[in-house]
Amino acid sequence: LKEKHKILHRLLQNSTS
Amino acid sequence: PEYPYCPYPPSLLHIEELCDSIVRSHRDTSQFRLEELQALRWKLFSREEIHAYQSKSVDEMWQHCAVRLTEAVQYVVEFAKRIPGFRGLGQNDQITLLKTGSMEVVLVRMSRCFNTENSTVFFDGKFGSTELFKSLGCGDLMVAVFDFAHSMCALRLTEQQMALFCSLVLINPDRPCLEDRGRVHRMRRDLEVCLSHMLHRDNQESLQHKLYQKVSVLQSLCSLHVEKLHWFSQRYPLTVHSVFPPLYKELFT
Repeated sequence: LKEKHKILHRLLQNSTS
Repeated sequence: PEYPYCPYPPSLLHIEELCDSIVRSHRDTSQFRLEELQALRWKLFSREEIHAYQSKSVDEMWQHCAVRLTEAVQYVVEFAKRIPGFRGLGQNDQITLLKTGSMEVVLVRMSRCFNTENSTVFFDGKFGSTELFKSLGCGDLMVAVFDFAHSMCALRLTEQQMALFCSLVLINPDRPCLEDRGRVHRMRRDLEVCLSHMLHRDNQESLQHKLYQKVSVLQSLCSLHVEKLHWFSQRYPLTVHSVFPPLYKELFT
Protein backbone atom coordinates (compact mmCIF):
# COMPACT_ATOMS: atom_id res chain seq x y z
CA LEU A 1 0.00 0.00 0.00
CA LYS A 2 2.85 2.39 0.84
CA GLU A 3 4.18 2.06 -2.73
CA LYS A 4 0.78 2.83 -4.25
CA HIS A 5 0.06 5.71 -1.87
CA LYS A 6 3.28 7.70 -1.80
CA ILE A 7 1.65 11.11 -1.28
CA LEU A 8 -0.63 9.87 1.49
CA HIS A 9 2.27 8.06 3.07
CA ARG A 10 4.34 11.25 2.99
CA LEU A 11 1.50 13.26 4.56
CA LEU A 12 1.25 10.66 7.29
CA GLN A 13 4.99 10.78 7.92
CA ASN A 14 5.06 14.59 8.26
CA SER A 15 4.83 15.74 11.82
CA THR A 16 1.60 17.54 12.70
CA SER A 17 1.88 21.30 12.46
CA PRO B 1 -0.77 11.93 20.87
CA GLU B 2 -0.14 8.71 22.73
CA TYR B 3 -3.00 6.31 23.14
CA PRO B 4 -3.23 5.38 26.79
CA TYR B 5 -4.07 1.71 27.15
CA CYS B 6 -6.46 0.98 29.94
CA PRO B 7 -8.78 -1.81 30.97
CA TYR B 8 -12.24 -2.07 29.47
CA PRO B 9 -14.56 -0.36 30.24
CA PRO B 10 -12.40 2.77 30.25
CA SER B 11 -12.48 5.03 33.29
CA LEU B 12 -14.49 8.23 33.26
CA LEU B 13 -11.25 10.20 33.31
CA HIS B 14 -9.95 8.34 30.25
CA ILE B 15 -13.25 8.90 28.41
CA GLU B 16 -13.20 12.60 29.16
CA GLU B 17 -9.57 12.96 28.11
CA LEU B 18 -10.26 11.10 24.87
CA CYS B 19 -13.35 13.25 24.15
CA ASP B 20 -11.37 16.45 24.77
CA SER B 21 -8.55 15.26 22.55
CA ILE B 22 -10.88 14.39 19.64
CA VAL B 23 -12.74 17.70 19.95
CA ARG B 24 -9.44 19.61 19.95
CA SER B 25 -8.21 17.67 16.92
CA HIS B 26 -11.44 18.42 15.05
CA ARG B 27 -11.25 22.11 15.94
CA ASP B 28 -7.58 22.42 14.98
CA THR B 29 -8.03 20.69 11.63
CA SER B 30 -11.32 22.18 10.44
CA GLN B 31 -10.88 23.87 7.10
CA PHE B 32 -13.38 26.59 8.05
CA ARG B 33 -14.45 27.89 11.44
CA LEU B 34 -18.19 27.85 12.15
CA GLU B 35 -18.29 31.58 12.92
CA GLU B 36 -16.59 32.28 9.60
CA LEU B 37 -19.19 30.17 7.74
CA GLN B 38 -22.00 31.78 9.69
CA ALA B 39 -20.81 35.27 8.73
CA LEU B 40 -20.68 34.32 5.04
CA ARG B 41 -24.01 32.48 5.12
CA TRP B 42 -25.77 34.82 2.72
CA LYS B 43 -22.84 35.53 0.43
CA LEU B 44 -24.27 33.88 -2.65
CA PHE B 45 -22.86 33.50 -6.15
CA SER B 46 -24.34 35.97 -8.64
CA ARG B 47 -26.19 34.82 -11.77
CA GLU B 48 -23.11 35.66 -13.85
CA GLU B 49 -20.82 33.67 -11.57
CA ILE B 50 -23.14 30.66 -11.67
CA HIS B 51 -23.23 30.93 -15.43
CA ALA B 52 -19.42 30.97 -15.53
CA TYR B 53 -19.31 27.67 -13.56
CA GLN B 54 -21.99 26.17 -15.77
CA SER B 55 -20.05 27.20 -18.87
CA LYS B 56 -16.95 25.29 -17.86
CA SER B 57 -16.30 22.12 -19.80
CA VAL B 58 -16.95 18.79 -18.04
CA ASP B 59 -13.24 18.10 -17.59
CA GLU B 60 -12.45 21.64 -16.42
CA MET B 61 -15.13 21.43 -13.73
CA TRP B 62 -14.09 17.91 -12.67
CA GLN B 63 -10.52 19.08 -12.30
CA HIS B 64 -11.63 22.12 -10.31
CA CYS B 65 -13.72 19.99 -7.92
CA ALA B 66 -10.98 17.35 -7.63
CA VAL B 67 -8.61 20.09 -6.43
CA ARG B 68 -11.15 21.37 -3.87
CA LEU B 69 -11.93 17.87 -2.66
CA THR B 70 -8.24 17.06 -2.30
CA GLU B 71 -7.75 20.16 -0.14
CA ALA B 72 -10.58 19.00 2.13
CA VAL B 73 -9.06 15.50 2.31
CA GLN B 74 -5.72 16.93 3.43
CA TYR B 75 -7.42 18.46 6.48
CA VAL B 76 -8.99 15.06 7.21
CA VAL B 77 -5.54 13.43 7.07
CA GLU B 78 -4.36 15.93 9.71
CA PHE B 79 -7.45 15.16 11.80
CA ALA B 80 -6.72 11.43 11.61
CA LYS B 81 -3.11 11.94 12.70
CA ARG B 82 -4.33 13.70 15.84
CA ILE B 83 -6.80 11.00 16.88
CA PRO B 84 -5.19 9.35 19.91
CA GLY B 85 -3.78 5.99 18.83
CA PHE B 86 -3.98 6.57 15.08
CA ARG B 87 -0.25 7.07 14.62
CA GLY B 88 0.39 3.97 16.69
CA LEU B 89 -1.31 1.89 14.01
CA GLY B 90 0.83 0.29 11.30
CA GLN B 91 1.36 2.41 8.17
CA ASN B 92 -0.68 -0.03 6.10
CA ASP B 93 -3.66 0.36 8.44
CA GLN B 94 -3.35 4.15 8.56
CA ILE B 95 -3.45 4.24 4.75
CA THR B 96 -6.34 1.74 4.61
CA LEU B 97 -8.48 3.75 7.04
CA LEU B 98 -7.87 7.00 5.17
CA LYS B 99 -8.32 5.50 1.73
CA THR B 100 -11.76 4.21 2.68
CA GLY B 101 -12.81 6.83 5.20
CA SER B 102 -11.43 10.23 4.20
CA MET B 103 -14.17 10.97 1.66
CA GLU B 104 -16.81 9.93 4.19
CA VAL B 105 -15.42 12.41 6.72
CA VAL B 106 -15.29 15.13 4.05
CA LEU B 107 -19.02 14.53 3.45
CA VAL B 108 -19.83 14.71 7.16
CA ARG B 109 -17.77 17.88 7.51
CA MET B 110 -19.51 19.35 4.46
CA SER B 111 -22.72 19.61 6.50
CA ARG B 112 -20.99 22.35 8.54
CA CYS B 113 -20.69 24.32 5.27
CA PHE B 114 -24.31 23.85 4.31
CA ASN B 115 -27.14 26.37 4.58
CA THR B 116 -30.40 24.41 4.84
CA GLU B 117 -32.52 27.54 4.42
CA ASN B 118 -31.61 27.82 0.74
CA SER B 119 -29.85 24.48 0.10
CA THR B 120 -26.48 26.00 -0.68
CA VAL B 121 -22.96 24.92 0.17
CA PHE B 122 -19.80 26.94 0.78
CA PHE B 123 -17.54 26.48 -2.24
CA ASP B 124 -14.80 28.75 -3.59
CA GLY B 125 -15.57 31.44 -1.02
CA LYS B 126 -19.33 31.77 -1.56
CA PHE B 127 -22.51 29.73 -1.21
CA GLY B 128 -24.01 27.95 -4.21
CA SER B 129 -26.71 25.36 -4.92
CA THR B 130 -26.54 22.17 -7.01
CA GLU B 131 -26.90 24.28 -10.15
CA LEU B 132 -23.31 25.46 -9.62
CA PHE B 133 -22.11 21.91 -10.31
CA LYS B 134 -24.24 21.29 -13.39
CA SER B 135 -21.30 20.99 -15.78
CA LEU B 136 -19.90 17.99 -13.84
CA GLY B 137 -22.57 15.92 -15.55
CA CYS B 138 -23.49 13.97 -12.42
CA GLY B 139 -26.65 15.59 -11.13
CA ASP B 140 -27.76 12.45 -9.24
CA LEU B 141 -24.55 12.43 -7.18
CA MET B 142 -24.86 16.12 -6.38
CA VAL B 143 -28.52 15.79 -5.34
CA ALA B 144 -27.60 12.80 -3.13
CA VAL B 145 -24.73 14.72 -1.51
CA PHE B 146 -26.94 17.77 -0.87
CA ASP B 147 -29.73 15.54 0.53
CA PHE B 148 -27.20 13.98 2.87
CA ALA B 149 -26.01 17.41 4.05
CA HIS B 150 -29.65 18.35 4.69
CA SER B 151 -30.24 15.23 6.76
CA MET B 152 -27.02 15.75 8.75
CA CYS B 153 -27.98 19.37 9.49
CA ALA B 154 -31.39 18.18 10.67
CA LEU B 155 -29.61 16.33 13.51
CA ARG B 156 -28.24 19.69 14.74
CA LEU B 157 -25.01 18.17 16.07
CA THR B 158 -22.79 20.24 18.31
CA GLU B 159 -19.15 20.63 17.21
CA GLN B 160 -18.21 18.13 19.92
CA GLN B 161 -20.70 15.55 18.64
CA MET B 162 -19.55 16.19 15.07
CA ALA B 163 -15.92 15.62 16.12
CA LEU B 164 -16.72 12.29 17.77
CA PHE B 165 -18.83 11.15 14.84
CA CYS B 166 -16.02 11.96 12.37
CA SER B 167 -13.57 9.90 14.44
CA LEU B 168 -16.02 6.97 14.49
CA VAL B 169 -16.44 7.15 10.71
CA LEU B 170 -12.68 6.96 10.27
CA ILE B 171 -11.78 4.36 12.90
CA ASN B 172 -13.78 1.53 11.38
CA PRO B 173 -12.57 -2.04 12.06
CA ASP B 174 -14.80 -3.37 9.26
CA ARG B 175 -12.62 -1.91 6.49
CA PRO B 176 -11.10 -4.60 4.28
CA CYS B 177 -7.36 -5.37 4.35
CA LEU B 178 -6.60 -4.15 7.90
CA GLU B 179 -3.56 -5.92 9.35
CA ASP B 180 -4.26 -5.25 13.03
CA ARG B 181 -8.03 -5.26 13.12
CA GLY B 182 -8.00 -5.92 16.86
CA ARG B 183 -6.21 -2.65 17.59
CA VAL B 184 -8.62 -0.66 15.37
CA HIS B 185 -11.49 -2.46 17.10
CA ARG B 186 -10.21 -1.41 20.55
CA MET B 187 -9.88 2.22 19.43
CA ARG B 188 -13.36 2.11 17.96
CA ARG B 189 -14.83 0.60 21.11
CA ASP B 190 -13.44 3.43 23.25
CA LEU B 191 -14.69 6.05 20.77
CA GLU B 192 -18.16 4.50 20.94
CA VAL B 193 -18.06 4.77 24.72
CA CYS B 194 -17.05 8.43 24.31
CA LEU B 195 -19.97 9.14 21.97
CA SER B 196 -22.44 7.44 24.33
CA HIS B 197 -21.00 9.41 27.24
CA MET B 198 -21.27 12.68 25.35
CA LEU B 199 -24.83 12.03 24.15
CA HIS B 200 -25.88 10.98 27.66
CA ARG B 201 -24.34 14.16 29.07
CA ASP B 202 -26.17 16.22 26.40
CA ASN B 203 -29.42 14.34 27.07
CA GLN B 204 -29.56 13.38 23.38
CA GLU B 205 -29.21 9.60 23.47
CA SER B 206 -31.71 9.25 20.61
CA LEU B 207 -29.04 10.68 18.28
CA GLN B 208 -26.87 7.58 18.55
CA HIS B 209 -29.12 5.38 16.40
CA LYS B 210 -29.62 8.18 13.86
CA LEU B 211 -25.86 8.66 13.53
CA TYR B 212 -25.17 4.96 13.00
CA GLN B 213 -27.82 4.98 10.26
CA LYS B 214 -25.80 7.63 8.42
CA VAL B 215 -22.85 5.27 8.01
CA SER B 216 -24.48 3.21 5.25
CA VAL B 217 -25.61 6.37 3.42
CA LEU B 218 -22.01 7.61 3.51
CA GLN B 219 -20.76 4.37 2.03
CA SER B 220 -23.26 4.49 -0.81
CA LEU B 221 -22.37 8.13 -1.58
CA CYS B 222 -18.68 7.20 -1.78
CA SER B 223 -19.46 4.30 -4.11
CA LEU B 224 -21.44 6.67 -6.31
CA HIS B 225 -18.50 9.10 -6.37
CA VAL B 226 -16.12 6.33 -7.46
CA GLU B 227 -18.64 5.16 -10.07
CA LYS B 228 -18.88 8.71 -11.50
CA LEU B 229 -15.10 9.05 -11.48
CA HIS B 230 -14.84 5.80 -13.41
CA TRP B 231 -17.32 7.12 -15.97
CA PHE B 232 -15.37 10.38 -16.23
CA SER B 233 -11.95 8.74 -16.48
CA GLN B 234 -13.14 6.60 -19.37
CA ARG B 235 -14.19 9.73 -21.24
CA TYR B 236 -11.23 11.89 -20.21
CA PRO B 237 -8.34 9.57 -19.33
CA LEU B 238 -5.70 12.21 -20.08
CA THR B 239 -7.28 14.80 -17.78
CA VAL B 240 -7.25 12.34 -14.89
CA HIS B 241 -3.75 11.18 -15.69
CA SER B 242 -2.08 14.53 -16.24
CA VAL B 243 -3.94 17.25 -14.32
CA PHE B 244 -5.80 15.65 -11.41
CA PRO B 245 -4.11 16.06 -8.00
CA PRO B 246 -1.89 13.02 -7.29
CA LEU B 247 -3.49 12.50 -3.86
CA TYR B 248 -6.95 12.39 -5.42
CA LYS B 249 -5.75 9.75 -7.89
CA GLU B 250 -4.13 7.69 -5.14
CA LEU B 251 -7.27 7.66 -3.07
CA PHE B 252 -10.06 7.33 -5.59
CA THR B 253 -8.87 5.78 -8.86
